Amino acid sequence: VHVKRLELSRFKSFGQTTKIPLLPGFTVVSGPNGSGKSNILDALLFALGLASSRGMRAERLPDLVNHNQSNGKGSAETTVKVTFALDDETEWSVARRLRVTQEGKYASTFYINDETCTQSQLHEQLRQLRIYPEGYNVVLQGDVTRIISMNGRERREIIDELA
Amino acid sequence: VHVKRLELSRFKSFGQTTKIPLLPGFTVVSGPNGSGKSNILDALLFALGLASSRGMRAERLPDLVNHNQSNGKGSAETTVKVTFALDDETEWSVARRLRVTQEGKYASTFYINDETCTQSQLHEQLRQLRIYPEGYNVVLQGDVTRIISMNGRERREIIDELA
Amino acid sequence: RLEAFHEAFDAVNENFQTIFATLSDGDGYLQLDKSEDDDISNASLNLIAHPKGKPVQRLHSMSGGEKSLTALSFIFALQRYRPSPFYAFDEVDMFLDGANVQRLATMIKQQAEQAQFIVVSLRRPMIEAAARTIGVTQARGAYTQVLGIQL
Amino acid sequence: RLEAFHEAFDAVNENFQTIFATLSDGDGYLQLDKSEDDDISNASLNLIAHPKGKPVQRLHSMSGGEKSLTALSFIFALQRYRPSPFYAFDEVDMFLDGANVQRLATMIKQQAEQAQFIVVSLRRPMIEAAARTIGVTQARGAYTQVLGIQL
Ligand SMILES: Nc1ncnc2c1ncn2[C@@H]1O[C@H](COP(=O)(O)OP(=O)(O)OP(=O)(O)O)[C@@H](O)[C@H]1O
Ligand SMILES: Nc1ncnc2c1ncn2[C@@H]1O[C@H](COP(=O)(O)OP(=O)(O)OP(=O)(O)O)[C@@H](O)[C@H]1O
Ligand SMILES: [Mg+2]
Ligand SMILES: [Mg+2]
Repeated sequence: VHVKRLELSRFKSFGQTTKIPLLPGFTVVSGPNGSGKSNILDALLFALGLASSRGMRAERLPDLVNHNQSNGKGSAETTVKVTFALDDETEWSVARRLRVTQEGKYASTFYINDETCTQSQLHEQLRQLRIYPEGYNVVLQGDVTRIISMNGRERREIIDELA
Repeated sequence: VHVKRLELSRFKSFGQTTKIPLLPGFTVVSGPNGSGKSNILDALLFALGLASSRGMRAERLPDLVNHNQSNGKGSAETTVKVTFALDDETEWSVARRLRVTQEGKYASTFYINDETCTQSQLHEQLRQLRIYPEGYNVVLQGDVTRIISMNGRERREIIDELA
Repeated sequence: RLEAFHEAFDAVNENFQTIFATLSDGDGYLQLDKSEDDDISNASLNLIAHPKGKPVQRLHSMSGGEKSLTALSFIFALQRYRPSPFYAFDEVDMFLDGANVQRLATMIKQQAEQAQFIVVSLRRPMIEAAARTIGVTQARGAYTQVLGIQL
Repeated sequence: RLEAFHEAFDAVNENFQTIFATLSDGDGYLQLDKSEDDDISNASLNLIAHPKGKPVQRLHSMSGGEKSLTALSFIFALQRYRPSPFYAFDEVDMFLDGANVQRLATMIKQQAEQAQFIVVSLRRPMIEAAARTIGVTQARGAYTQVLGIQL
């Protein structure tokens, strides 16, 4: 199982649909400061429902929509789709759409293979693939420093959550 | 005015008297992880009385003495001397000695030009040279991250202290 | 439930020891600090290490790079207990000198035979160890562009 | 005393704007957030910046490198308000990409005409901008050695 493709629409510093194909094995993502590297990982967390808005460096979910939104309707929206290649060579996709109205109200919808689902249903299926919200398979900028400055009890709680 | 020489004796990872000559202008200090680069800055802070033991990554002052101490007397000590070159080409030196007894008691003594003095007397003279304990002329590993994660009030207090 | 915790702790501890030895050419282990009555709800987990033949140190007094290697070894130990099909790391090599980045890159390269690794990095030994690089740029006033994938 | 604060704040703010513009090719300023009655004992100091022509952002949502440049500019602004004869920096270039390290190194080189700078760094553009390098090593089980000073 590996991530085969990421498709970002108006997510943070990304404009209209940006496709990022990915291969199995070891890939490095590099580029200048502020170019959008960490935003790619935020997109992954967003689509899979693995982090709070704060965990994606946004004060509230609407902050995740690209600031250049001007689609005439007065509302703004962002979508991220993650496509997995499964062991049997079939594809399996997860998507999330966040719509923000002109008054600032917002709603987020999850999709599995383009069919709506709840976040719990999604997490249920992700566990089958051994992807866990409380897991550490995504290590963000600053996580290493956070582990260092944690006190002993907080570190032990990490083991509690995994057990 | 510039720092002309550092002399470290049994300070942290340093053994018997290590001399480090320094020139004016732009000097880089480099080397592998754990080699002792940050310890050099800790030595500067130690001698000039600019930081608490915690600010030098030691739980208590005795932790600053090199662990390989075995001078037969059963006590351990460390000394750091900082020699400045003044504008009129004369030298001016500050030193600090920390003695730790076998029972774990410890005493620290400051010297200006090899004459004992108190920490306040030393800070008085350092101010004349525009070196301030509340200043930011020494920026330690982690200070940049600390400024970033401070809240607004703490940052404003920095200005309070300088004013 | 206490048993579940100890099973997890022992497994992570074993992983930590192996991984830390590989990454830092030293020894380290996890220390569980609990009171006499075995009450783990108040227990503390400490990372004890002596990198490269130095005496055992608490995390607090280590150098920046040593702290980073210790914390990274802990993260990898957790991952090895609960493996995933893919991993995404964001600049975990920031504090490391060139030789340590190389050691880390070699370990990731070897682990990448069994899982997918997407590693954000600005460090040359990491870029050179990878099978390919995805370039990310943002021109002034424009959107993020994802450029050529080189092999 | 309120006057002393405002004098310090204005001076540091002016320094911050100049320095940030040089380091990041963008604009930034210090924002004092105080209540109506001018009560500074409860006031908040925020770093407001828009690096490289991007819209104004709070520190929290910036990238790692952008946060670092902003915080560094603040530190340098404080230093320029209360100058010292020497400065010692420990790996302040950790989060920066090569181009930003270069920009920082150039600024330090220029400031070094008036003060002594002792800069711990692992980054090549910083090492190359300096007048000389002091090498620090520690052999296994031995003491720290300070080696050759190259010009
Ligand atoms: N909603 C948004 N609309 C437009 N731009 C945004 C939005 N949210 C974040 N950004 C921009 O994304 C940039 C940050 O990108 P990111 O954190 O991915 O950079 P990075 O490549 O990881 O850099 P570094 O190497 O410094 O960590 C910021 O400059 C910010 O202006
Ligand atoms: N009292 C002591 N006796 C002996 N060694 C000590 C003592 N205190 C600290 N050390 C050693 O000094 C080392 C840390 O040195 P330092 O922090 O200067 O490294 P560094 O060169 O800055 O590394 P990095 O690049 O990782 O930041 C630690 O490995 C520690 O073992
Ligand atoms: Mg980043
Ligand atoms: Mg260091």
